[in-house]
Amino acid sequence: MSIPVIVIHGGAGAIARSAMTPSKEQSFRQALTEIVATGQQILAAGGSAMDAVTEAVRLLEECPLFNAGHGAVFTHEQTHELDASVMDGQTLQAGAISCVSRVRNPVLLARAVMEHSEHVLFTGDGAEAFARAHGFEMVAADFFSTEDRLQQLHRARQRGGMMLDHDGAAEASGDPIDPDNKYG
Amino acid sequence: TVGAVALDAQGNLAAATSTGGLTNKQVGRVGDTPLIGAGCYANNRTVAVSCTGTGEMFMRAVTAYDISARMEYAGMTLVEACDAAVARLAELGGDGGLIAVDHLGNIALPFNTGGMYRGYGHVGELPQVDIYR
Repeated sequence: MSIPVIVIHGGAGAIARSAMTPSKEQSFRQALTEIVATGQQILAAGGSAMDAVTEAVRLLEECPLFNAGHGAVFTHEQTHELDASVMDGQTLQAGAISCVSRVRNPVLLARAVMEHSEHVLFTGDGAEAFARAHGFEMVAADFFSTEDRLQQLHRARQRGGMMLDHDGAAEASGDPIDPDNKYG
Repeated sequence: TVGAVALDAQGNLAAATSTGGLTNKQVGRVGDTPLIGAGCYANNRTVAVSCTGTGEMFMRAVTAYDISARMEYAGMTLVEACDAAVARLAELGGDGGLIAVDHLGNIALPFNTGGMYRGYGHVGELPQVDIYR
C-alpha cells in the first residue's frame, strides 16, 4: 500500500522567487505549509483523497495571497469571475462551475455539482441558482477584492494585456510591471 | 489558480482546481480550470492532475487527460507523461505547469515558467514547500 500524499499549487506567474520581498515569500511559505499540513491530517485520519483536496483548495480560496476565492484577480470590467472543478478518481465522477461571482467557496460548489446533480458543469446564473438551491453561502461581489489585485488590474490596463497570477516584481522592485511578463 | 491532488489510504485519487482567471481578462472568458480533462482530472488507474497557466493552451492540449492517456495507453511513467505533456504545452506557446500524483503515490510538479508555488506532504512526513524560479 502506498503512503497517502497531498500535493498543492498556488498558481503560475511570471514572477520568480528572486523578485519577491522576504516578508512576502514568508507569507506564501507559511500559507502553503499550513495547507499541506491540513491535507496530511485529513489523510492521516483516514479521510478520503476527495476530502483532502477539497479542503486544501477551500483554504487556498480563503487566503488572499492566491488567485482563487478571496484574493481573486479582477476582470477588465473590475469584477470577479470564479471557476472551479473536482474529480473523483475512484468513480470518475466530476463537478465544475464557472463564472460565479457570489459563491464564497467555488470548490465546494463544484463538489456539490458532482454529488447532487446529474450534470458536470454549471455556469454563471445557473451555477449561482444551483448554489442557492443547495444552501450555499453567498457573499457580496466585493468580498473577493483586495487592494493588491486592484493595483494589479490597473497595471495590466495600462499595459493593455492580461497577466497570470502573481505580479510580485512590481512591489519588490518598484517597477510598474515586470518587463519580461508577456501577459502585461 | 490553485489546486490540489491526493492519494488516500484506500488507494483512491482525487483532484481539485479553482481560479479567478487572468488579470484584466474579458468578461465571460473561461480557461481550463473548470474543464474536466483540461485543468483537472483524476482516474484511479492512472493519475490525478491539477493545472495552472495559460488556460487556452491547456484546453487545446487537453493536458490533464493527456497525462492520464499517455500513462494508460502508452505505458509511460508519471514523470515521462508529465514531461511530454509540458513539452506539448510549450509547443503550443503555453506557460505554466501542473501537479500530479499517480496511483502508486509518485508525485510530479513540472512547469515551464517561473513563480510556481508548490507544496506536498506524505503522511508522517514534514510538509515541503517551495517557490520555483
